[in-house]
Amino acid sequence: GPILKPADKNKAIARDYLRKFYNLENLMGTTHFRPEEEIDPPSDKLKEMQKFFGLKVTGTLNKETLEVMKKPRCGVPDVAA
Amino acid sequence: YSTFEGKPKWQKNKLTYRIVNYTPDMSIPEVDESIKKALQVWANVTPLRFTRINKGTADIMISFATRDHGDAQPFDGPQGTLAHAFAPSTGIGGDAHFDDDELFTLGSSKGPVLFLVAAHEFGHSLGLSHSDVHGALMFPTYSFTDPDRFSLSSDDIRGIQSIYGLTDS
Repeated sequence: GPILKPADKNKAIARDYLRKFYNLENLMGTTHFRPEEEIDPPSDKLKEMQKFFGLKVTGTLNKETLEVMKKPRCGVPDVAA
Repeated sequence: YSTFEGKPKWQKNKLTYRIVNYTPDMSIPEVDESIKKALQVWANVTPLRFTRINKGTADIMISFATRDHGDAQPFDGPQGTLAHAFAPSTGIGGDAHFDDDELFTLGSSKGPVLFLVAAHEFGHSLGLSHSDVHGALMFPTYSFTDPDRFSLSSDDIRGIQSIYGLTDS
């Protein structure tokens, strides 16, 4: 399979995190012409997550946000599905 | 603190729990004690009382599993998700599942302390959702605390007492 660039891998991690814990809908079935790993995580969901964790609310995937996403955690979503 | 949508709760104060299987990471008495102590965290501040059963279906069924384990929410291997639990209801409601790809410990910083993870999950089993208060037990990310120095935060206490009221003692 294709080897992802580090930046793309982080986007994939972020999307997976937001999908699991912030009710981000799966993109399957929608029209996208790029691999999912190349699509930026949605700003509104990132803001929601950053606000919950008391991070600087930027709506963009930064180092601080990614570090929180990589921490071990409970599998129950932070927002109601 | 926050509660689940619809604020589900147990309609009784006497609840049962059953340890369905064990992790190889710890001895059986260590797991038993960690689970008992984790439930006691919540019993200390509410009228809730917990009785262990060894057969049949308990309100809170506790199990260790890896990857796909039959509830449509597969675990993800080492790190990442440590455990999950279900809000109060019949059936799977209240049940707590622990990812056995983690290295659970009695009280070491080398791996997640089972007592701390279990106490958090039992908060969900009783109706609490995640808190955005850093340092609260119900904060979603894990951080090591010496189990002998653990105390429930005021946010957690307010949360659980908003559902079940104050302790009767």
